Amino acid sequence: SSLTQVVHSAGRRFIVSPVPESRLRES
Amino acid sequence: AEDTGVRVELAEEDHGRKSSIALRLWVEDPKKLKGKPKDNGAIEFTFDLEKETPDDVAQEMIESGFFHESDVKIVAKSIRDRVALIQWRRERIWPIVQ
Repeated sequence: SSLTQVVHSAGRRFIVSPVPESRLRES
Repeated sequence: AEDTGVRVELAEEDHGRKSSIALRLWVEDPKKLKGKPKDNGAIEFTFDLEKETPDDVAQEMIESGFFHESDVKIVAKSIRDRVALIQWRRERIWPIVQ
């Protein structure tokens, strides 16, 4: 799976990963 | 907690020892947001229960481009609800550690 890392200027690190299909609500 | 369309869960097991915990947030229902979220990714981050506020983290997510600024309140509320639940559990399950 692909991960993306975003670091905010205040120093906090956000790591983004794909949400499993099973955890997404059907719309 | 109210269904905000934004889901926040623990990203690690909470043993009640650390003030900093890993959380994971993702959009379950984009229709509940005013703006368009960046994508369908789950955003993992650490949150310090003693030093930080959900509003701070929500603002940083907006500034990082994950959400539109009009959704700062709904993101903050989603985090706040989860943090409140974690603190509630900690007070009851690990009162001696606290």
